[in-house]
Amino acid sequence: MGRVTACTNQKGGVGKTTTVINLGACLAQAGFRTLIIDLDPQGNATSGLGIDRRTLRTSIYDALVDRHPIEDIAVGTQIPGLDIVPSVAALSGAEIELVPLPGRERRLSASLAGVAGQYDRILIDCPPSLGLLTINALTAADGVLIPIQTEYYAMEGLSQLVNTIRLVRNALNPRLEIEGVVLTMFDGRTRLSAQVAAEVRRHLNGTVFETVVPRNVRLSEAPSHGQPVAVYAPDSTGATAYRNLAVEVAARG
Amino acid sequence: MGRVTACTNQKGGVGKTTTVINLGACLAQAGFRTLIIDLDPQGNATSGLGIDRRTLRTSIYDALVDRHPIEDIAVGTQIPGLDIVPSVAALSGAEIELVPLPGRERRLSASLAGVAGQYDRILIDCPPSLGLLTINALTAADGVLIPIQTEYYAMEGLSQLVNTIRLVRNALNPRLEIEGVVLTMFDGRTRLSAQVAAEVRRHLNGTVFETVVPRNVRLSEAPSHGQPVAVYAPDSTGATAYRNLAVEVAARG
Ligand SMILES: Nc1ncnc2c1ncn2[C@@H]1O[C@H](COP(=O)(O)OP(=O)(O)OP(=O)(O)O)[C@@H](O)[C@H]1O
Ligand SMILES: Nc1ncnc2c1ncn2[C@@H]1O[C@H](COP(=O)(O)OP(=O)(O)OP(=O)(O)O)[C@@H](O)[C@H]1O
Ligand SMILES: [Mg+2]
Ligand SMILES: [Mg+2]
Repeated sequence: MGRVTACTNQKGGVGKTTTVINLGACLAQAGFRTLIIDLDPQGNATSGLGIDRRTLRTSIYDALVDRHPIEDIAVGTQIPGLDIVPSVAALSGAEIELVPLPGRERRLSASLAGVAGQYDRILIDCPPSLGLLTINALTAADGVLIPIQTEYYAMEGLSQLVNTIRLVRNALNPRLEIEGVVLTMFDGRTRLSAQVAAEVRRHLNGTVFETVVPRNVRLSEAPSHGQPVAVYAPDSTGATAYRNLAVEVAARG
Repeated sequence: MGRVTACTNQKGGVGKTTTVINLGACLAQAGFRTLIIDLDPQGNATSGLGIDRRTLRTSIYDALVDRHPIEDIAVGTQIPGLDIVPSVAALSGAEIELVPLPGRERRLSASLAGVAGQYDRILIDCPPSLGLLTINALTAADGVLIPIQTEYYAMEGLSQLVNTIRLVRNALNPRLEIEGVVLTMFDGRTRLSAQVAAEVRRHLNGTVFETVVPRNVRLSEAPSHGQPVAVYAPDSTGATAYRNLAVEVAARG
């Protein structure tokens, strides 16, 4: 049974999509059959892997709202062993459309039950909010991966996120645990990055991964080529960081 | 009557809060009586202006859900002429609590009607989504200010945002217009920033402000001191950019 990891943080722009794409690619290259679920209506994980959203006939929207089987929606990527269930803009209506449906929090976990045997790892890219899409991801997940940008606002929403995880664990998914926190966009030239990193480790000691992802322009260029950084710039500091993170994640998983 | 501007973009981490705080401070220093509305449950605009959220008895939540008068909630900041209606974590429940209420999209515009005469400019900081909180902001606003980060994913959600603005204009608020687009976190050392800036100007020609906000570490340090950059580092490139932006915004307003 594949391990399901939800990558979430309601703070925007902290590196959720970048982490899912690049960790997913590294896990696939290490031999884990990996599936990415793009649960963000913006579809950045879909386009960041080079998939043209206008060509898609089905997406995660169909699985959530019409219970369309996931294996009919998943598509391959240019990385052998890495598939993705893409997202389209229509997904932004799903938050309101799901509200009256039975088992609205469990729609994703029901969908994934059908494919869990075909993958070793499933990574879910969440939108920057704690709404029904993210609740679906937390209900379907074994663990939560929390990217935290090493900037001042990083700690602000953390207690709300940890609270939400606890609520989901108590009411919907007893196996849910925090898999780990990954520090992102670390800039060694500024005092701010080091200060925030130290504070995050103090607050969350033990759950923070050793690997720290540096700020690296190759990571922000890679999606414009539709490639993970492991393909676009394999020798960059960004690619090295995600390879190291994949080793740590696999060891904990 | 004060002009109301909603600062929004569902893409996360593009500089919405940084723009509202620093544009607000510069407008106040230029003599405009300015009110900031923090409509994000994370409350980054509140803490970025040095306000301790734990000490607050009322917040924007009370105005939206219980119709509490805005003038009783607004608090002063250390910038003369700049007030803020703060936000607390409870606001994240408002999206669901507002759904059954009458006129759920107009709760903010009803609240602001009471104070519009006391301020020249009202700036609304939105969360990174197109949910009911952002719809309330668009329904209450005269214009929309759209920060766009000069990174690859910047253009992805733009058509969805423009669509939502059109829907709100047709169904809820006929006066709503796009006030302008501001390019943020521009890094002159990378080709990517210049490429994205050129593409945004091509797509949205005429609405993009001349002022481009550079990536500047002083902007990310200022909130940890609870100050706008105009106070924290008045000679920085970040402070200069927001002063110039305030001149352009005032001229269009
Ligand atoms: N380590 C890094 N170094 C440099 N740029 C990065 C890094 N990680 C992410 N980026 C860039 O920063 C921006 C934000 O990252 P990303 O989109 O992955 O964040 P997110 O949390 O998924 O955002 P959202 O909240 O909108 O979903 C993107 O333009 C991305 O390319
Ligand atoms: N021009 C800039 N130069 C350097 N850092 C910046 C700049 N603008 C914003 N930042 C920093 O980048 C991060 C994201 O900015 P900000 O929080 O203002 O974005 P946002 O769009 O409000 O995010 P959210 O989607 O979570 O509401 C913050 O840590 C902020 O301090
Ligand atoms: Mg994302
Ligand atoms: Mg913000």
